[in-house]
Amino acid sequence: GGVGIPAGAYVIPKSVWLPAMKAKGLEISGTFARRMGTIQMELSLTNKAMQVMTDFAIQFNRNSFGLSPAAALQVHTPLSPNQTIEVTLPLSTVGPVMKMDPLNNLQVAVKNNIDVFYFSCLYPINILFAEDGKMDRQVFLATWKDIPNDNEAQFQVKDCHLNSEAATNKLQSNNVFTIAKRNVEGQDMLYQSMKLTNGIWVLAELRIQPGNPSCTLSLKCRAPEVSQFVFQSYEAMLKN
Amino acid sequence: ELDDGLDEAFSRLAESRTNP
Repeated sequence: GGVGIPAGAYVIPKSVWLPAMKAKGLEISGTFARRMGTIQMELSLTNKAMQVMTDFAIQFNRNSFGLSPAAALQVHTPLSPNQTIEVTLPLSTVGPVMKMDPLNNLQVAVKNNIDVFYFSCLYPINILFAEDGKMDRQVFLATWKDIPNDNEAQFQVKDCHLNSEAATNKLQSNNVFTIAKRNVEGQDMLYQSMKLTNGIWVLAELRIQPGNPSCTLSLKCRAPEVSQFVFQSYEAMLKN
Repeated sequence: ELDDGLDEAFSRLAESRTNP
């Protein structure tokens, strides 16, 4: 964004989730976004068949974080051959829960007048970072101490050419909140928190050394299986 | 701002993480 305009949360470019050859001519590409506190599935539907497509509907299988369509798929007019439409589907997180492998896997069924089609996609876990994820400083210190060291995971974010202020701002626009910053022996240590929509808190320490393009991310969480997905989100948020 | 001891606690945490 320009001067005075917040950068906004990072959104991965759309990718093809359902190739036309697997869906009798229906091609679906999409991505996920969190905008103003609402999770959205952003879809492009392309008709590569020789007949008109109508009667679209979408359904999700149970998934790790209860993602579920919060409205019907809004395709109001028939989709003509060679036509593409953009559809935004708002999602809620109060649907049925079932742990998926990988954790961020989502199985989707889309129907139209021709058939029902199935595909899987992966969502970035940062779409689940809640707006109220800034942990009280005292609670952070107590929680950091309380979570066993075995639950700490450490990662290297390579090619991260940001100073700590730029990193703080980028992360904050994705609901990763910096609670404290310290400089020890020339390196900046940022203490950060985020809260997933299901109430799981993640605590982070991000070390940034001037002149070193690699940052060290340490994550502490009572549900350590989420850590690698949080790391993937940090990489995407910091590099974009 | 009130010094609630937390500033010092974060300094100790950062220090202990750098020099365990």
